[in-house]
Amino acid sequence: KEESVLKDEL
Amino acid sequence: MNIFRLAGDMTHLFSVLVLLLKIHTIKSCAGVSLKTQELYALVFAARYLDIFTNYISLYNTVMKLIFLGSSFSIVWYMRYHKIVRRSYDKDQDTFRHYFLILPCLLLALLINEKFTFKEVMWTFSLYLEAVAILPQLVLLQRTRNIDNLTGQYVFLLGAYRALYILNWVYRYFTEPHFVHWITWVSGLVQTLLYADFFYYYFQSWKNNQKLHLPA
Repeated sequence: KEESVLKDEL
Repeated sequence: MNIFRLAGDMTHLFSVLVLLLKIHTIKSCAGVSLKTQELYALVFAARYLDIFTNYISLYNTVMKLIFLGSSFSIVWYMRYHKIVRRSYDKDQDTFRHYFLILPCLLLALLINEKFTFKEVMWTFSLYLEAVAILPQLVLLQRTRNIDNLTGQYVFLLGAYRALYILNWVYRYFTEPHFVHWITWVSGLVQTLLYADFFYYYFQSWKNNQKLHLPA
């Protein structure tokens, strides 16, 4: 899921 | 996790620790903009809404707690601590930061990746973070003497987002369809706002002089 990929950043 | 992002997170961590250390040890917040600190507290509150519902890693959760805790305690110190608040220069820290919040919120409602509450709040936190340093930069222009700790704080805060840009470049080339224009543009704008500060910071470091920004 692309959306979660960025959400692992602070 | 890549080296650029780890370096960026550590730089960001150091920036808040430098500021907390300054305020906690010498009980002074001279030269620090309360408005910027309030904006940052809002940035973290809006960005980390899912801190307890969306577990990613221990590192991620611990860092979020540190950023939330430090930004809110800095605001508390500057507003309510009887000694620290005396050194707050409210006559100089006059940037109308409320004029930053609303446009960022409206922009987040218009330009976002998905029109859900969480996603809009997350996008709002990105736009707000990009401009959150403005009250602090304006205050630095006004207060002639920039003490080392405040200068280091602003430098580290700017450097962390520059490292994040390298992290996005790295992830773009190493992860398939890793494309997030909203994040990239706001991160770039944020870093560019520090450009002149970096220039004068570097000059003062090179000439071994006290940092002062032109009026």
